[in-house]
Amino acid sequence: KTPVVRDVMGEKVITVDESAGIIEAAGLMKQNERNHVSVLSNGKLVGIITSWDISKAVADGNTDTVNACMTKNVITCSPDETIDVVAKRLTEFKISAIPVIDSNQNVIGMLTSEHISKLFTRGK
Amino acid sequence: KTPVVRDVMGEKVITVDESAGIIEAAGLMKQNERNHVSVLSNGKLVGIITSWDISKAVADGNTDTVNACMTKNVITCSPDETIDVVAKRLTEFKISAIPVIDSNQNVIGMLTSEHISKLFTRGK
Ligand SMILES: C[S@@+](CC[C@H](N)C(=O)[O-])C[C@H]1O[C@@H](n2cnc3c(N)ncnc32)[C@H](O)[C@@H]1O
Ligand SMILES: C[S@@+](CC[C@H](N)C(=O)[O-])C[C@H]1O[C@@H](n2cnc3c(N)ncnc32)[C@H](O)[C@@H]1O
Repeated sequence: KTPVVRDVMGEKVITVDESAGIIEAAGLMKQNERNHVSVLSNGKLVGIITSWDISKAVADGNTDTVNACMTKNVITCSPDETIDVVAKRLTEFKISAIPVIDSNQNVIGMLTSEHISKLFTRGK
Repeated sequence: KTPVVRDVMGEKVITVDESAGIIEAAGLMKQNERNHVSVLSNGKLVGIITSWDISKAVADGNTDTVNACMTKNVITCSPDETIDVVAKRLTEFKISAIPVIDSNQNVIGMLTSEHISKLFTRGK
């Protein structure tokens, strides 16, 4: 039986406000050993910022706000979708993580390609 | 039949010299849309630097050389190993990428959790 997102995702939800500086977002990635942070405004998901975005800001010599460096059109998934369907979405958009959203549009987890890759190790 | 690393890995080898600044490493990640760069000294692998390391340097307020920010003990794999064994190595060391090394210790590719996650989409 193909696993669903809820069984595989990371449940630690790391968020930052869109008005924060990128140094604060970078601090969250360091502290939590994660590469992906959901960006909220008034509690609602408005973007995603990743270590790739921080690296790009360094390349551009720009240490602006999260809002200026984040991706605004966030690709998301729901907890009941099967892993094969969501893995396809990651590949199609060339992304390595996808926030998991409940029916009230709240972020309840983050599914990464690391979580999916771990499925290959079952029983090893 | 379980695939081997050679069948799944990315063949684009992105490298930077250990004496370069992190801005140069960040530029390579931006240009190639990748998160992982192999660090060489006199052509030999001496470290790995990732977008997570660049993000950590931003959190620490440090824009030093690649040598100061990279991880020196690199976990690697060989092209003939099966994907299940290498996926387990990624999970054990909590890393999302692993350089592929030939018998002469040259970097011939990079296997990431994104490549492994893509195997779940076969036929979708
Ligand atoms: C295109 S990927 C390239 C590097 C690599 N594939 C990765 O995912 O880190 C990097 C960009 O994707 C964006 N991104 C990551 N996850 C995303 C998601 N779930 N929805 C929208 N954009 C996302 C990041 O904000 C970043 O600008
Ligand atoms: C421990 S991971 C934590 C975040 C996330 N799991 C990831 O892989 O990006 C981040 C650290 O792992 C290191 N790293 C990544 N790939 C590595 C590899 N193949 N060998 C040794 N260290 C590696 C990076 O240099 C970075 O300092």
